[in-house]
Amino acid sequence: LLYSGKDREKILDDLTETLLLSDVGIETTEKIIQSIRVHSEKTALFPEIKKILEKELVKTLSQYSSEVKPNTTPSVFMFVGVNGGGKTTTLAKLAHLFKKNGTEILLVAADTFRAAAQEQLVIWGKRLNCPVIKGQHGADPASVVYDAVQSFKARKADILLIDTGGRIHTNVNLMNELEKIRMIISREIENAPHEIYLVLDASIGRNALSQAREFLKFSGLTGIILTKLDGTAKGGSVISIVDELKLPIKYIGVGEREEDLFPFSAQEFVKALLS
Amino acid sequence: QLSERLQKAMKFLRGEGKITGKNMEEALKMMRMAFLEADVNYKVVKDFEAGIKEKALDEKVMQSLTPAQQVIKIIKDELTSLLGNEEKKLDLSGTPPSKFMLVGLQGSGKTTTCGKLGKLVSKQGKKPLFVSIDIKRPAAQDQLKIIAHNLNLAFYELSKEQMAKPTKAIKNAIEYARKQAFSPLIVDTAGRLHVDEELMEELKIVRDILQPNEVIYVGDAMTGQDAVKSAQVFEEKIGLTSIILTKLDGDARGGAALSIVSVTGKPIKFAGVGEKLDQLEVFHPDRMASRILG
Ligand SMILES: Nc1nc2c(ncn2[C@@H]2O[C@H](COP(=O)(O)OP(=O)(O)OP(=O)(O)O)[C@@H](O)[C@H]2O)c(=O)[nH]1
Ligand SMILES: Nc1nc2c(ncn2[C@@H]2O[C@H](COP(=O)(O)OP(=O)(O)OP(=O)(O)O)[C@@H](O)[C@H]2O)c(=O)[nH]1
Ligand SMILES: [Mg+2]
Ligand SMILES: [Mg+2]
Repeated sequence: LLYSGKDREKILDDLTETLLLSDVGIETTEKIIQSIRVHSEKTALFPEIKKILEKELVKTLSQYSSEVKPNTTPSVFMFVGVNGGGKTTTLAKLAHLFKKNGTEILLVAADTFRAAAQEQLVIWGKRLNCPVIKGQHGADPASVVYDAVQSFKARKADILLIDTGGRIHTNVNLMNELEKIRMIISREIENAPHEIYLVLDASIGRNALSQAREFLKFSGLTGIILTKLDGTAKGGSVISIVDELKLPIKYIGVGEREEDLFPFSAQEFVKALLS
Repeated sequence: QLSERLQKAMKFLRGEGKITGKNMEEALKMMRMAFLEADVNYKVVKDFEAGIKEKALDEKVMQSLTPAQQVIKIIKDELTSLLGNEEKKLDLSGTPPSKFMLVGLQGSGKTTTCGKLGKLVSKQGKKPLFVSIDIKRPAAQDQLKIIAHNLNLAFYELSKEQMAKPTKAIKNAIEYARKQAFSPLIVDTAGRLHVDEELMEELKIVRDILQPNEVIYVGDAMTGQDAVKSAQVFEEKIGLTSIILTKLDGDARGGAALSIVSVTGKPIKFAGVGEKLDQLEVFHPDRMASRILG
């Protein structure tokens, strides 16, 4: 069986196509493939090269801790991201996950703008048996958060989960609003918010990186939750986010029910990405 | 204004002096990269490239004094014509009530877009009626009801029995619209995955009962490579008449537009450009082409 340089290039081309189709993006893909070219034997066959690629991707995605608080309470979590990514549903899923340990969890419906946004979280609160703090429709979200934080402190509750309205990351006013909310929280509770999660739809392409950059800049981020991985999207856009912004992926959303949330596993994610 | 990669391709061609089949191939490869960067689906790019190649490798282009300019013009024209050449109107034909059905993946903007369409047609003198058969998402009914209320437009409220059987709700809503002279009936559906066979089947049943003038696929402009998969399955299983692309007020290049049109063959009629109910624009193919290229 004669092996030629042409076969190797064909293998790398096939893997390039796989990565591109998974939304890894052209620049990140070129960088990864170049690294594979350097780190693989000239005579390596497809299975070996694919294994090297897997290891490389798992390494990139495991670099930053995926471990989640709350191992310290009180813990304040904020959920941010562009419109429709799954913030409200994901917050409910996390409440469900944390509730197993009998902790007191308060939910904050700080999206005072979108039609029925607060109602949506109120219904989840009833299902999960968690109190929901909301405000007047159209009120300043920052004031709802301020009131919620006071309530949280007064009740000595364990976990505060704050839902924010979806927003386009290039809307400076809305991004400033988010920064203001975060400042209020940090002023009222030491070290809070302990977690600020970017809730990202797995089907987003290259724009995911710009989104992550902007949210990191304005509200700060401690991690990413990738949603809708029960679809056919592979979520490859997170690789450039992890690589450039050093953010961990904490959880993945795989459905619309409260139990459809799992801690992120780099191995499983990469395996699905390359399948 | 063109993306860095396309500018590079132009510079490359200009710097080549004589244009040959070989360096044109190289320039087209750079174009391929530019399209991928704009989130156009990989396979759609390859098809598009094949369509361009013939025109680009034409003698007249290669002998022209400004071959790079010519190639870019061919790309832009081809892209614009693929995205749809003329403004497409909503189908409000036939015996009233006209019916629109909005479908698509979770979170793409269907409910909000229902509101925008209602506002648009009411400005054109129509009397729309909103109905939602999303009985699953928490407060989905409330969301459309509030939107209707804010627009001072009619909302068909589902009874307890109708909530249990949405297909019956559709029949009743049509009948109500007919009696009360509402048209169009704007039907909001629950977001669903194209790979959820049961839910896709449910949607097909609803479409068969509704016999809509428009089955509108509502797609998120920031979608990447997956845009083709979902649109294709909705087209195959449900049948679409048109597309609305949402969240174009963001800065995604929007290559999903080309992907969706290529794979469904259906026109994009409107663009969602914000959360407010007046933020719906007629889709401009030439502007979209520039956005994808730049
Ligand atoms: N299939 C699937 N659907 C999901 C997932 N997460 C959320 N969704 C659905 O996505 C849609 C949007 O979810 P929301 O929680 O309202 O999203 P959001 O980010 O809060 O939206 P805005 O507040 O309007 O910006 C809903 O239909 C959810 O059920 C997931 O992991 N898988
Ligand atoms: N910026 C922006 N946001 C939009 C646009 N269209 C819809 N949205 C927002 O996107 C989010 C999701 O919109 P919905 O109308 O709830 O989406 P949906 O498709 O009905 O969601 P499901 O019913 O859960 O599938 C909301 O926050 C909307 O305000 C748009 O054109 N631009
Ligand atoms: Mg929400
Ligand atoms: Mg909806």
